[in-house]
Amino acid sequence: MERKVSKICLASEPSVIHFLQVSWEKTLGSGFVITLTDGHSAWTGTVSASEISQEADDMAMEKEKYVDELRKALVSGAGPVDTYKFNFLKESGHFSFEKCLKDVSFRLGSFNLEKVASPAEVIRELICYCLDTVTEHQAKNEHLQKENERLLRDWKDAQGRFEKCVSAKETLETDLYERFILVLNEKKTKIRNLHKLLNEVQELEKNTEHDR
Amino acid sequence: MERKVSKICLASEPSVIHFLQVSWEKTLGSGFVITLTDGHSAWTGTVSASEISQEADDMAMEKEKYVDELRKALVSGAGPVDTYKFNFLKESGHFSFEKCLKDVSFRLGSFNLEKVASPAEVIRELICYCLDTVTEHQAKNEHLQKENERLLRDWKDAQGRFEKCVSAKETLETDLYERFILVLNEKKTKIRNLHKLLNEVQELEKNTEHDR
Amino acid sequence: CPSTKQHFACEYDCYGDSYFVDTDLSQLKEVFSGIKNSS
Repeated sequence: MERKVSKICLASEPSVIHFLQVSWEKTLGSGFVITLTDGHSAWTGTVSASEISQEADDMAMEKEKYVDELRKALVSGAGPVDTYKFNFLKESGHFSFEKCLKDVSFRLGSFNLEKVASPAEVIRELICYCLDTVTEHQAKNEHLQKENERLLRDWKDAQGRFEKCVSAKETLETDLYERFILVLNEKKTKIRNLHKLLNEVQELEKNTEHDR
Repeated sequence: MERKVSKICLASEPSVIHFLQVSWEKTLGSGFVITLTDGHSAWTGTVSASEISQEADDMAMEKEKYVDELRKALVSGAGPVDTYKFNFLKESGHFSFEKCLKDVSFRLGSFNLEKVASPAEVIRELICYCLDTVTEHQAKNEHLQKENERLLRDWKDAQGRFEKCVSAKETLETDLYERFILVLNEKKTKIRNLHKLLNEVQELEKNTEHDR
Repeated sequence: CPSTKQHFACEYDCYGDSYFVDTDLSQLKEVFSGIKNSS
């Protein structure tokens, strides 16, 4: 079961923060349970898939699109704070909400909520859920933090190996050239000596030829 | 101001989860405000630094150590679940807690709490704090997640550069040796030719010598 | 013995690389490895 708790302000009591809890199975469009509390009383209601479809039809909106609007209004609280306006009549339990665009607002949906006989239990359950979510996120944070530290170590290690490899490559190149120069120059010396010898012998040969 | 909300069970009502909120300025030892609620009513009390010192003296415990015990019992909830036992008399507002070791438990402290006139406000404030903490952790999570992805990219990048460098170094070595061998064998051919020529000339010289 | 020494001196340079016989990868590597510290 997925669940989301968000803060809302009712048009009728703008100074009192209310908490809206929406919980649903697989998808929001397959129906959800909505709970409203002001920290003292609580009201709850179930919205079925067919009611959602009905609302979408009434607004001549594609069901997917309508569910998306519901999600933005009731779950993710997307957009600027005053994008959505919530009204709740505590006597009748009638809950409605509308989307406020620049200069026009239109009704997005309404449900009837029942007052909860023992609100303390609902409120405790809601606080427990919030605390469990905090604990869960904290654990995730610690895990990610450790993951980050490990990745940072791995990155530094790879970076270090790369830098070592670059300098090893430069050293190798210099070193091989130096060795090669030594060996090559030996050959050049040999060639110079042979050339010199050959010239001497040919000189000698010429003189001998001349003598003869 | 630092604050922590945790779930506790009172010895007198083990089946009802209560919420303990402890908030303090700089350090816990400099005094704190404690709030207890069962989701319906709320009680609160302030514990001063001197009361904490008094309690530490009464227990003949070093103040630092005592504050550490307080932190474990009231804030971090360290250790197994049943390490600490909480008692609260709703009539008198007397709150006490004890540490349970294997076969002995000793009283860790007690405070007098006042019943809050409008618990709804305290409860709303507590739920807001929990929701804000969830939001904060979520944001931190996303940041760490992004950091994670960036580090992973950087690591892959460094690893890729390292591997490229290793193969470049191997290629360089092979390439240099190939070139060296070509140049060197050129010289050796030259030496062989000069040597052959020299032998011929010396042979000739010998014959000429002989003729003469 | 001196004659062998003499023979090697004619055939090889001071790094052990032959003046006359073409070299190849393993030989050249061996010659290079014999050069203690090139610089």
